[in-house]
Formats: sequence, C-alpha cells, structure tokens
Amino acid sequence: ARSSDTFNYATYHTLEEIYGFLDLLVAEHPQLVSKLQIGSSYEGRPIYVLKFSTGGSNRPAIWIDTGIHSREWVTQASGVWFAKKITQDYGQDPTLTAILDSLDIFLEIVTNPDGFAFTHSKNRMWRKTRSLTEGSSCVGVDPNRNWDAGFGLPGASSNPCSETYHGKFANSEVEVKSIVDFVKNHGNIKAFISIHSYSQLLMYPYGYTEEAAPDRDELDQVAKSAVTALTSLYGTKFEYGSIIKTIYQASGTTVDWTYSQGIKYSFTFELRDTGRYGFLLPASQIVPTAQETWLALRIIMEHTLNHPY
Amino acid sequence: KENFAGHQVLRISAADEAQVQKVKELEDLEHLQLDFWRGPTHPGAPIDVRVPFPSLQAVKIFLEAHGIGYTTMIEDVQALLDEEQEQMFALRAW
Repeated sequence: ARSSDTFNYATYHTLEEIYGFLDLLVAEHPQLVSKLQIGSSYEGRPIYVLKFSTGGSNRPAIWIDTGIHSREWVTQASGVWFAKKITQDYGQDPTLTAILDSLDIFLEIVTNPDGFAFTHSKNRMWRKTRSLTEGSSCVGVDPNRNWDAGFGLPGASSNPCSETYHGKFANSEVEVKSIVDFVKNHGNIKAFISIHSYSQLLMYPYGYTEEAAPDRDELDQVAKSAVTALTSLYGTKFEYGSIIKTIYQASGTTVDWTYSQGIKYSFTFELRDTGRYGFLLPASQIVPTAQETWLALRIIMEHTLNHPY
Repeated sequence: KENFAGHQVLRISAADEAQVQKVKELEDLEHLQLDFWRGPTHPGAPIDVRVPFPSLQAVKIFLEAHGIGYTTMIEDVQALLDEEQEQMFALRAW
C-alpha cells in the first residue's frame, strides 16, 4: 500500500505486509507514532511494538498485544485496524484524545512472528512459538503458558507435543521474555490487554487458581461495561469473568503475570467467531470484529485514565 | 505446506460432567492427532475439535457410543483455507 489510507484492512496480510504497514504509519504520524524493537524472535525476526505518545517522559501507559497465538489471524488483523484508528481518532474523539494526552499506548501486533510466518508458509493451524525442545521432535511452546505466574501448575502441559506445552522454564520463550523485560524496564504500565480468538470472552485474573483476585469486583465491573459497549455495536454476545471460572484452569498465562507485577487492569479477550468458522473467520468479519472490540478497549482505557493508582 | 483436505471440525455438546470427562479422554489419545480449537471446559460450553480424516470415523463412533452430541462445524478445513488464500491473493492482485 502507498499509504495507510489505501492499506486494505478487510483482508488478511503476511508478516512482511504488516511490518510494512507499521513503517507507513510511523512515517505519516511521526509526532504521534514510533516503532520500537523490543527483541528478536527465536528464528531471528524483529519483534516490533508501536508506541503512541503525545509527549512527556515515561508516562503511565496501556499495553495491548495481539497474535500471541499465531493462528488467531483476526487478532493481528484487528491490531492493524486499532493502530490506524488511534491515529484517526486522536484529536477527533474526545475520549481517546483525553487518554493520549495523559497516557501512552503500546501496541504489539505480531507477538509471535515465527509462528505467524509459519501459518503463512507451512501450517495455517500453527499456534505456538517455533522454538526447538531438546530431546523432543515436537516444536514450539505455548506462549500463553510460559509466563512466571503459576508456571507449570495444572492448566498447562509438560508434554512438548501438546498445544499447551509450557516450556522448560518460565520465560524460556524469547517472545515472552522480550515483553517481560520491556514491562519491567518501563515500570509504569497501568493496563495490560492481551487479545486472542476465539470464543467471545473478556477475562481477568486468575487462571491458575480459584482464589479471587484482590481487585476482582472492580475488574468485573469494568469487564461488564466493556462487554456492554462491545455488544452494542453488532449484538455480538460476550461472556466475562475470571479465566478459571469462565473457561478452565490455565497456568503461566500472560495476564496472571502482569497482574502479579501490580498492573491492576489486566485483561484477556477472546474475539469472535459468531458463526462456525473458528480460527478461519472470513476476512469480511475483520473490520466489524475490530470495530466492536475497539469500543470495549476504549472503556478499559478510559477507566484506567480515570482511576490512577 | 500442510494440507487439511478431509479434516473436519466437530462441535461437541457435552451434556454433563461425565461427558466432559469422556471428551477429555479423547484429548489424551495422541495418535488421533486431535486439535482442540475450544477445549472441554464445563457442561453446555461448546467443544470444537479439528479431526484429521483418518481419525474421523473412530471419533464419531466414540461420541455416538457414549451418547455425546455433536455437529459438523466445518465439513472440510482445506476448502475454507483455499477460500481464505484466494481472497488474500485476489485483493493483493487488485
């Protein structure tokens, strides 16, 4: 595409096309958008994060990531749409303008570049990273079981051939460790939102224990408001609640770790499939999915802005 | 490139906890090469599983033998993948 205006948001794109889009957006909005490389993947691909900032130094920030499970293509595609939306709405949408006048937004669109490239080249159904495990012919670790929060407890597999293999140790995956290091170095992230698909859920900690998170009531209230906003657009039904109560026990998950780091507003989305497509959601549903999800993200970001801690 | 011709995605409806456990038994049978898109959680929650063609008959017999309801959510995974690729290339050509 020659510009982010002619970029096609209603189709799926390759890693190269998405990385090209990042550069387009930075070039068009140098005062608002910058591209950071937070690391390199197992196979050596750069891991990029877009930073949206209107100034200040080490401002409180909101983190959003998509594509940690590579086959969940509607999430990376939605991340691209969110990036464009932020540049379009700053200065137009009073809520987003207020958010960005006080907070920074970090958006990592392709959180698992090796897996994503593999879904295009060899296996569309690939979910994990592409790291090799000594002593096993099976490849990859589930990057949403590799975090240092309940790591290795029930809710993940120790079998390298399993889709929920947690890896040899916490943060063994460089794609995870890169985010861990970024979050720790930044030290002022106030909301962390990790976006998956599919099954239409908005969840908060914990996943590895039945114990209620200390901020459970507030998180539940925010989730309820966010889901209400999401459903208002196209009627897409979402459930919300803690990970363990809403789906199942899952250990070593992203948001259990971010919550353990004191990032109160830690949420995981599972975006739509309203029909019967699962991970193969038709491209025609990318934009509606991104639009409805954006309404929920705005609620969470606005709450974060209005409830400093 | 991995080909998924003949693979189907079944949407399983486990009516009670016993049936959820039965489906979990399937999850442990590695030779069936099942890929759970939505894992077994609690009764009433849909369970979606991609079943390679060679395992289809065995899985369907197992489910029917235990009275576990299912529908075919995707008849042929490869057909959907082909559509997805065509759509991407058509737009890229455009």
